[in-house]
Amino acid sequence: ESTGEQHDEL
Amino acid sequence: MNLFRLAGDLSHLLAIIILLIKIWKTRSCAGLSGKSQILFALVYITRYLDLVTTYISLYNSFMKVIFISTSLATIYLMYSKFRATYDKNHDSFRIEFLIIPCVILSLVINSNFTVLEVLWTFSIYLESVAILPQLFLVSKTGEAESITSHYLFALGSYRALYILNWIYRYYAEGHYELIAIFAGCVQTILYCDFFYLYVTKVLKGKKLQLPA
Repeated sequence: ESTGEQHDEL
Repeated sequence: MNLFRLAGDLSHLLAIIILLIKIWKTRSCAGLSGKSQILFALVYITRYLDLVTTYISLYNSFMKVIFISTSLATIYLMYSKFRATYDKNHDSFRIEFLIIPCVILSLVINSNFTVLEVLWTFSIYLESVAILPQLFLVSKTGEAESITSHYLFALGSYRALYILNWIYRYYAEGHYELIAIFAGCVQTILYCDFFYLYVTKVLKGKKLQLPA
């Protein structure tokens, strides 16, 4: 699922 | 974190280290596009603003700080310390032709219309094309030093490895970000021609020279 606000990748 | 992503990040880090070592050891930034480096710095700064709002992991924060600081260091070396060696005349790509469409696209196609999210989206779009001034420079001069080729190969491999990471995450975690996946594929495709030349020439000990 797309997390929208939070991006955990670089 | 999976193996593909770790390999991608390390490849990205390796690219930056190769670039800095090349400039430092040869005391020269000949053959390198300062414009691509400005675009990459812009990419990291706009993407990693969440450094101050969201904590993900020590690894994540550490890498973000490294990417921002090394890209600024590269710009300092190219435009200040070794400015005399900078190939300004060949580095003539107009970066506004990349920046403006990316600004517009990020305002139109994003997953959330907030400042941080639009800037993140902008950075993803811009990163996908940020290497174009460098590839343009190589095509103008018709050749690249092998160390520059290694840099480009490591930098191109990073996003290709991320594609494997996205495929893995989709099946293993059901996680996907369409914007990053789409832009990452575009980014990797832009390197394909170079990858071909790298494998057929540079790995066989020849200099990367474009066919006349």
